Amino acid sequence: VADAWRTTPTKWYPLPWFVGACLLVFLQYRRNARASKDVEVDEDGEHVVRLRGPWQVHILGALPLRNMSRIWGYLNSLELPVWFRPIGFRLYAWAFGCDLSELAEPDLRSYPSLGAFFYRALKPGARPIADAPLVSPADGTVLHFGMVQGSRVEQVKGLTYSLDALLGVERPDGRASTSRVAFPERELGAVSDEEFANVNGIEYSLDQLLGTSSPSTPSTPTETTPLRNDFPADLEAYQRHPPPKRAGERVDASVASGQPASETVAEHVTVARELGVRAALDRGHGLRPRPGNALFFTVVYLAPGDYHRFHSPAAWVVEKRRHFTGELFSVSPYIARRLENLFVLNERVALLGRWRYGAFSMIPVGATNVGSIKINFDKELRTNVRVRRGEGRQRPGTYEEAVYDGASQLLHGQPLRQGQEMGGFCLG
Amino acid sequence: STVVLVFEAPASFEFAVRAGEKVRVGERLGGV
Repeated sequence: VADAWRTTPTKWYPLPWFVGACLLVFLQYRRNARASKDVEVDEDGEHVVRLRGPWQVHILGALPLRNMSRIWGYLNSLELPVWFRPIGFRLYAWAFGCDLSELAEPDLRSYPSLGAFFYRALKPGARPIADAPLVSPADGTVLHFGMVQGSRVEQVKGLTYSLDALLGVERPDGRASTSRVAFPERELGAVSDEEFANVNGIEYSLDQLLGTSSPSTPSTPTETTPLRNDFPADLEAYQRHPPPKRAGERVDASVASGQPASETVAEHVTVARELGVRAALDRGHGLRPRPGNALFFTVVYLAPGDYHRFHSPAAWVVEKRRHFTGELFSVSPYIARRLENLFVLNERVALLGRWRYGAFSMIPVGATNVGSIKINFDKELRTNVRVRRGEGRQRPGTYEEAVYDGASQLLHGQPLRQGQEMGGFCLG
Repeated sequence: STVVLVFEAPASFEFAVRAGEKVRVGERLGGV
């Protein structure tokens, strides 16, 4: 044996690549099979989401999707030769069905890279806003819609995922829901000027509430006690001098852009009117539908050639944002029909707030080719960032939260008019 | 990429689209 061990020549030859790939898939499948037998809830009692689905899903799960996404983004940020841009972007537009006639910047040479062209803006008026309470936030295909049953959202027929896992569960130390105000006993639709809000027993007109009242406004509070000690003072101060930004406080994009405070307040008042008095004041409502209401959902899928900025689907106030780092699986209808919990596994930014009927949330979900999500009024948000060596990766289901309280003292959140551009998806 | 909306509305809320339908920014999705 010793002689054979010493003298037998060693002959090396390459293994076919698919042998390695099969081994990877088998190891991933066995890891998930073993994991899926574990209890579905981790030590904090939080619902843990596992990768489940047919073998295609496990092959995807074995790939380094986030690194692939970042390499894809890097390649698409490389500057293209000016002579090549018109040819290249016309080819891309032809292949993916982009309409070049609606570009805000029609000169194709002005887009330095494919990434810049992908994040193109449209010329004003290219997307008229319908007169409806809810409009589409993006160009794309309606993948699915319906009513939320229990706390499960239907991904496609037969596949559901947990609403808590999608939006994050209120933390035990979560902020108490803010003060509610007494409202007239009837459902509030759009609020007309003479609408009154009975707040702590005092009748106020909407103008009075929003501090836009002119002295001639007939309605005066029946008593002199202030609405809430901070409210009218807030408004008068807000009207005259927008509050100085405290260091580190999120800058209100509209004010930062040099827009005079009066215009900002006017904008916020516009949104407040569209919200109606109840929603304008009743913050921190959470996803508990009031009697007679229900929770609904809809999913819009953006194809590679679609315009990739998203707009506000209604007049609403964004109170907070939760950023979930996650995987970057493809979200194409083909994968959405096979990969359970897709929208809960992927990186996403959950924007939570309220609109005229109660709670409202909008969740842009990243994908392999578009892993970066931009929110215009949140300059600090960074998505699809590399996990530095030694830094623990965020556990699935956990999130980083930012509160937009400072964006508007009037509405305690970031007010958005219907159709207003909110941000978009970038390559990589 | 995908945009998911989850919102509270009166139970009489109705969607004005069908699954698989192409939509553009600003088009009506539904109403009460």
